[in-house]
Amino acid sequence: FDSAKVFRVKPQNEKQVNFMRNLATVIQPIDFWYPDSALQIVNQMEVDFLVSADQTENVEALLKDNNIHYEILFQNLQEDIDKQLDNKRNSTC
Amino acid sequence: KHSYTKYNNWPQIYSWITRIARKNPELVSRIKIGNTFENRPIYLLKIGKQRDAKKAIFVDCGIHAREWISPAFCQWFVKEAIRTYGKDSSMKNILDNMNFYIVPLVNIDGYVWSWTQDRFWRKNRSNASSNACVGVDLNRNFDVLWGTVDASKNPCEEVYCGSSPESEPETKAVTTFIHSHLSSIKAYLTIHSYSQMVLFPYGYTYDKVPNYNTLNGLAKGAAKAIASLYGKKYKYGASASTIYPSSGCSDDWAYEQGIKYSFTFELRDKGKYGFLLPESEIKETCQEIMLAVKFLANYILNQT
Repeated sequence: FDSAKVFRVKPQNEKQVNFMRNLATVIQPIDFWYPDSALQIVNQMEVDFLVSADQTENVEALLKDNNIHYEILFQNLQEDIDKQLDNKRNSTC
Repeated sequence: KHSYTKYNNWPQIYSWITRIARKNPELVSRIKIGNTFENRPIYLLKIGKQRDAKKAIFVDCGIHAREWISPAFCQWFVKEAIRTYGKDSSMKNILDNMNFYIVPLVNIDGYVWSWTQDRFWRKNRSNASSNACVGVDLNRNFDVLWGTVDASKNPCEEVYCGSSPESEPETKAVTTFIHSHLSSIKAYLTIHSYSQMVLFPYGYTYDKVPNYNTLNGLAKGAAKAIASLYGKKYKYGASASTIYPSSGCSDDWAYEQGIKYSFTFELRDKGKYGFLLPESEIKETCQEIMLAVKFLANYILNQT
């Protein structure tokens, strides 16, 4: 998950909903965190999804091209995982 | 090196299950309910004073591998039930008069995979399909309108529902146990993360269940109990309208078996951490959900 990012978007209309549903077919792999899959995306739903490092630029470009506002919940997922696992290692020393 | 305020791996949970049953034989017994696809034993802990109590609540944790806070809660619940029995009159009353059937970790294979190979693994590790993709979403594998609403027949999808209803040994272990104890099980709770919600059937349709008003009132009460501790707001309502429609989920299945008090808990948080809820939040999360479970247990005990 090095440099993998987690995005959050909130589709504002049906066009954006369809875009998000199709994104998973264009960009792979995408791991939908919420909802469980692209199938379940509806208008005004907050959608969280994980994108691998090599695809983050493409995804950002596509979101911008389609005027979809986004925020990035995790800039580098591996760093956050490492933080937790470091705690674990410390606690079991 | 098991800890209630850290995430524990499967060997730690396994030895904890063994130890807690051995140390507390008057309150806890360990029952093997099946094996996983990779042949790991699935254990259930029966908590309660009554050998043949007329009422019971079934709780499962860890259907989805990456939702680590879920099994952490089941471990916390068992610990707190034992610790407070004899100190807390409410807990004593509950455990004197009803049993809890707790499955601390349903999807063991997936959980092991999430610890060792892929932190965000969701499904089990079944490779029974001819497709190269591995895993079935156990929470789409139950036999209620299976594979019809927002569940995928594609083994590569995260919501792949399996080759048939209850095709997975983990699902079968849960359903077989519940079937054989159906006369006593009054409530079913399944613990997931994230998004902070208390949900109840239906998920496969927008139709309201016959006892909608009761379940909605109980979910509201549970959410209120949760908020009373640290102010965390949990949404509540029927699954389809509150989260999204889906079929083959365990809470709908339990409801259709006649367990009319069926709830799904989506624990902290609302997306800031997602499946990476920090260990520093385990304690508070478990404490607040404990209040909700006790609230529901008291209702089941007194009103059903």
